[in-house]
Amino acid sequence: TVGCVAVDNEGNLAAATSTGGLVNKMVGRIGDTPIIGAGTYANSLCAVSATGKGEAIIRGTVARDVAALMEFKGMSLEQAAALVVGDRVPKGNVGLIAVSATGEVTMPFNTTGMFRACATEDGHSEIAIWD
Amino acid sequence: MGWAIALHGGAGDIPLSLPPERRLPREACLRHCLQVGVHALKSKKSPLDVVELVVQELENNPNFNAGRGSVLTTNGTVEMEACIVDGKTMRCGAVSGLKTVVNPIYLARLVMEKTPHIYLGFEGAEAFAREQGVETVDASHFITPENVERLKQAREANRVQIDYNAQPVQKDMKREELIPDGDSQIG
Repeated sequence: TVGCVAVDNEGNLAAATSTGGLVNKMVGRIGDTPIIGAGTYANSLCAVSATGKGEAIIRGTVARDVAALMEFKGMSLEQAAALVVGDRVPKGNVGLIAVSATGEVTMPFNTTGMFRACATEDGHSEIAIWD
Repeated sequence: MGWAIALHGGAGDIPLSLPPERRLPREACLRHCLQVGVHALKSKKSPLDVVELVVQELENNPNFNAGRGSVLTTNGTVEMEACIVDGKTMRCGAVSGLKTVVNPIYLARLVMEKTPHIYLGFEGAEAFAREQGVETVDASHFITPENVERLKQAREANRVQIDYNAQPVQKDMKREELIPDGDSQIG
């Protein structure tokens, strides 16, 4: 699975995800990627793209949960994403990338690794696989 | 506030021992895609255009599980899916079950912009792609030797489990085997 999330200077947000799914999956199997609110989501607060075991991400409505924790509990992007990845889905199953309307970036995962990269206007940038 | 961008190439059981010949091309692709995305943001492209552009780059790289390089179904075929969401308008586009479309994310965007729907799948999505004149290729274009090998290993893993289980095994995702070549293609 691959994904990208972005926010511009006006706070406009978007998310995109694309995948081949799981090795040896059944023909006709749908994963989390095309399910709005599971593997991919964006609203006026944040944009999220998830990866990992699709069935766990769908059950956990992962991407929407991050946005909902911000919307209804007033959490920051980092707090919301950390709670969902750390507490709401089985270990070893999920990673996600997310940006907020205020330009925050977070890339938590509970698997061994996640291929990821990010950059912000204030000059921070990162390319990583493991913790 | 300032602009920001993040991208991923999948999460899973990626062992620390991943050999350089597998790690370096992936890191190089992440670096390239990040540069493409940052340049697009600095050029004032909309976040929607930026995320589509970056995901297309990632789909075209055979090292990642999307587009060319997609992992294979149990029948050895490719079924790709993609999704795009615009936070400003909550418009969405999603596709599943694609076999011939070079960039699934582009078709997802067309679903969002040119149909009254959010999600098209399988033959309907393929027919829409042809109607829209979207670039398509023979399904074999997406199948890489690495993923043929991965499928073989995954099948063998399943066969071993079935041999040990009198009952037909319900694949236990928690026992997902770490594919020996290092990239567990779980996502």
